[in-house]
Amino acid sequence: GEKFKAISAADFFYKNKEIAGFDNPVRATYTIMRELVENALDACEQYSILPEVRVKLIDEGNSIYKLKVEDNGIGVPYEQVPYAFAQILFGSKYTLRQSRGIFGLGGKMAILYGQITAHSTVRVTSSTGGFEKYSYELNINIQENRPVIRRKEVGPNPGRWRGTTVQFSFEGDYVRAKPKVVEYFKQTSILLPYANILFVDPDGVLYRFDRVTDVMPKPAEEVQPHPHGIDVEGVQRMINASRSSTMLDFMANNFHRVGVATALNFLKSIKIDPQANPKTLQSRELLTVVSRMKEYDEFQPPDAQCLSPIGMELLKAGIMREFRPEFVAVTQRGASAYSGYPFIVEAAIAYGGEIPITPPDEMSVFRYANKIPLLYDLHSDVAMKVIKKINWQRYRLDLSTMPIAFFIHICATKVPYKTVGKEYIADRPEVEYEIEWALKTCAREVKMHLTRKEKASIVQRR
Amino acid sequence: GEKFKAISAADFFYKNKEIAGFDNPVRATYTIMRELVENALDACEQYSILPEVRVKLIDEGNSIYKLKVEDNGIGVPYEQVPYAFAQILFGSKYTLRQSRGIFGLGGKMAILYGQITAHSTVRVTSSTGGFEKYSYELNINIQENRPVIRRKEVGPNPGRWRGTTVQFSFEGDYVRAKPKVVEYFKQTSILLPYANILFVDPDGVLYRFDRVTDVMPKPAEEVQPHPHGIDVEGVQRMINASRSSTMLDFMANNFHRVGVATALNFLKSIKIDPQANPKTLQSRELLTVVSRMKEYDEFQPPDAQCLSPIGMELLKAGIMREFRPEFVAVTQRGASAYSGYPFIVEAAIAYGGEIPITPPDEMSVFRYANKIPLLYDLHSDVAMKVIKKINWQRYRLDLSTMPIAFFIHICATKVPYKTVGKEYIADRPEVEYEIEWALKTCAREVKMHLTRKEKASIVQRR
Ligand SMILES: Nc1ncnc2c1ncn2[C@@H]1O[C@H](COP(=O)(O)OP(=O)(O)OP(=O)(O)O)[C@@H](O)[C@H]1O
Ligand SMILES: Nc1ncnc2c1ncn2[C@@H]1O[C@H](COP(=O)(O)OP(=O)(O)OP(=O)(O)O)[C@@H](O)[C@H]1O
Ligand SMILES: [Mg+2]
Ligand SMILES: [Mg+2]
Repeated sequence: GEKFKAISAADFFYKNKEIAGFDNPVRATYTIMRELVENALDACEQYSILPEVRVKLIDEGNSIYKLKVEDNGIGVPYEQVPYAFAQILFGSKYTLRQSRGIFGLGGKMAILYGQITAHSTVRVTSSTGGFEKYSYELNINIQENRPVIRRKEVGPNPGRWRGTTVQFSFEGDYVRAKPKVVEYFKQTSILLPYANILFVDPDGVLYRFDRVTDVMPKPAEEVQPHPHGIDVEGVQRMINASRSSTMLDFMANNFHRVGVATALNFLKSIKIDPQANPKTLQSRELLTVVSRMKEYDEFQPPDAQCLSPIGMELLKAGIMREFRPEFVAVTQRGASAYSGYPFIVEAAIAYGGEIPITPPDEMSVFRYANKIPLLYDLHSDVAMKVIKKINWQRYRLDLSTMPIAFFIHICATKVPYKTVGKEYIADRPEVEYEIEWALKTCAREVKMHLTRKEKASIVQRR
Repeated sequence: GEKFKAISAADFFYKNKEIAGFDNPVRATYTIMRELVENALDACEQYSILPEVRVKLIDEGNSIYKLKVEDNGIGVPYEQVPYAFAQILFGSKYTLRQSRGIFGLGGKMAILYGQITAHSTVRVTSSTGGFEKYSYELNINIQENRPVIRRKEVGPNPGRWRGTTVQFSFEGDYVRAKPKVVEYFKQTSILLPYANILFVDPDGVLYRFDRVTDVMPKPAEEVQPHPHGIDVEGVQRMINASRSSTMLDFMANNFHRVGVATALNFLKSIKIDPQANPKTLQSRELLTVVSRMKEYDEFQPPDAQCLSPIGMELLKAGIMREFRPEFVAVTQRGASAYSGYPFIVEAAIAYGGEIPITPPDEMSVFRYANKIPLLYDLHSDVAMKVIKKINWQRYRLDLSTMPIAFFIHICATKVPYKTVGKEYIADRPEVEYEIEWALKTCAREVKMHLTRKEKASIVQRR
């Protein structure tokens, strides 16, 4: 007969490391760098700390690399360190606000990969700026998904240092990973003119990205779920957690931008008694509430306080600096939502200048999600699906003969990544819709530019 | 400060359903059908039961569909049913033998999706052929990842029926999913001439795939891990679980096709004392054993008892029947291994007949993994990477002007899928290597055929 058993989440990701972005030593090198840098940037940005991130990768021979990432972020509280770094599906980013981290496993997978390929422990030193700073040496008990504390020390923190240092070794391949790793740092810093990022690579080459401004965007704030698209399980959990004894009270106090007036109008429109007790709602009634919530278009759209877009000026400036294009059209869509998660699409189309003319299967498409550059699997990304779908001729654009580059940024309280390695964005209809409209808006502007340019040259020739 | 918490594996896949293959109702419809049919086929094939699988999908209106899948497989033991169908990361396929299932979550994700989109319970009826058959009505407690038994009944089983029936509702989109769903059934049955598969779709259309033979391939048998590529964690666990008091005893009793002689030669070659106690091995020594195990080429390659390839005749017959090509070259590589997992690549290149000439970005590539057809994300698949890499001119093949179709089947004790939705295969170097050699072998045969054909036509013209 069959042998049945349960496995832990850590064991699942250990057995299936390709799923977490660790297909092979080249991809692992990239993924590890990405995961640790993103943790460092989140720790700074969420608290309006001007980021100072230092990354050092040393070649220890035999394909083993030692990585050290240091940041001046908020630090990790003493009791949380073992779980934050050695328990899969544990973290502080399960909240409804934009951050690079969302799964609660990126940093841990990197550390797990070091443990299984180089038998490495991870050394974490941190302080939240208090009188003490502390150091742990950890492993992950993979079968039981819990931390193994090899060593820990607490010491004085005279300089009131605040931040985190993570260090471990792993089997990698920097030679092959280098182009993507360097591109990742470059693309990241284009979007973060207020960050100081330093990367010393195994050849001793120093990559410095110095800040050009001290102005930081306002950090994203946590919000309640938006009524558009939240599913039955989501609403059921809110009901279970809520103390409301009426549907009116429940609706008015649990959803983003839904107050008493909106709640009353909604409940009346779907013929649910505002005085009904949410905890005794029939399954049928619950389904009605949820499905009608999706279509009710008198809910206020999400506001962007839970999001932190790049911004039109910054996006344009970054593109101008990199490509010196003849023309750039940028746009920022209003906030929308999928499955109750607010999101915003920002896009740009750049024409001419130093942008190359590319063959049709190698388009210049630059994608970002929550300010993370996405450098893999372009063809599976929803952005590519949209680009292939649009009839560019209507905008006088011929992608095979004109120097055109596309830029797409999706910022969301939860980015709909298709993969745990955050390689590309899944085919969400709401997201696809927003990308399509953003690109068409930009396309129209590029068309107008080309038309004006053509008219000007006609005038000139006369 | 940050709010730290842990979440269950069920909560992770609930929050990130795109990662499990449930991007949207269209993709969800396909994934759900796939997951349940694959469970049914595994339950039959693993026990040499000629499969009888019946699938019925009913449109209940409002985008809600009811799915019922019935099989004559081995059945699920009474106490295991709640966990098998309502606890994520639970199953019977965590063993080292080829099966379609590997993760312990496919069926559950389908059921979870039905629960959150249609508030559906799942009804499972099963019997292992004994005096009783039993029925459960289940939900998943997502936050705690455990089953909720709504109802259960045990009754007599007069006909000694053995098998499983699974039924639940979910929000889908059959209209858009139809082409891929039908293609999935068609492709699946091409590889399973001994299976009776019946699919009744929401429009009442009956798709019947009747068996044309009663001969089934031998089921795959469980084996021990192969020494090539097993990592430090894997070896450490084997040491912890083993009672061996010497390295010689440990090596000789725990690895696929490694006996006393091979173990002794290996340990001597890496200067590890055969009498050393594995449990007191230094970390440094353990790393030496593991890394040298990877490179030691005097280990026997895996034998194929843990695998169940399609077979050259069947593959050729299926291609002949579908495309009536002018010529088919098929090949089956010897067993290889990655990360300790044995695998075999089978490939075919077909030329002419009813095969269309396709533009370069739309090649005819048919991929299978453990007899599952892969119909998505071709461009991200490692097979495509290989096809793009090969210099086809050397084989007188011009992919843009000739009618050519590629067929690649990877069978493995663990297929290196890149995604939880089993959409495509990750970039594993060992797998890439095998696919490359398989395709080149086929390409050489096609080249010889084209050369002969050309000579024949020259002779004819004289
Ligand atoms: N450098 C750091 N500074 C402060 N906190 C950190 C740092 N690195 C990790 N953490 C904490 O550890 C938690 C777990 O990190 P991990 O990378 O495993 O998951 P995540 O960032 O929450 O999500 P994701 O898997 O998407 O990266 C984070 O949520 C954060 O609270
Ligand atoms: N129709 C069936 N007949 C017999 N056993 C079944 C059937 N469906 C599911 N099972 C049992 O339930 C377990 C869990 O199934 P599930 O689909 O969730 O995971 P899996 O098949 O093991 O792996 P995967 O996630 O890759 O599909 C299986 O391992 C199997 O033991
Ligand atoms: Mg992280
Ligand atoms: Mg399954």
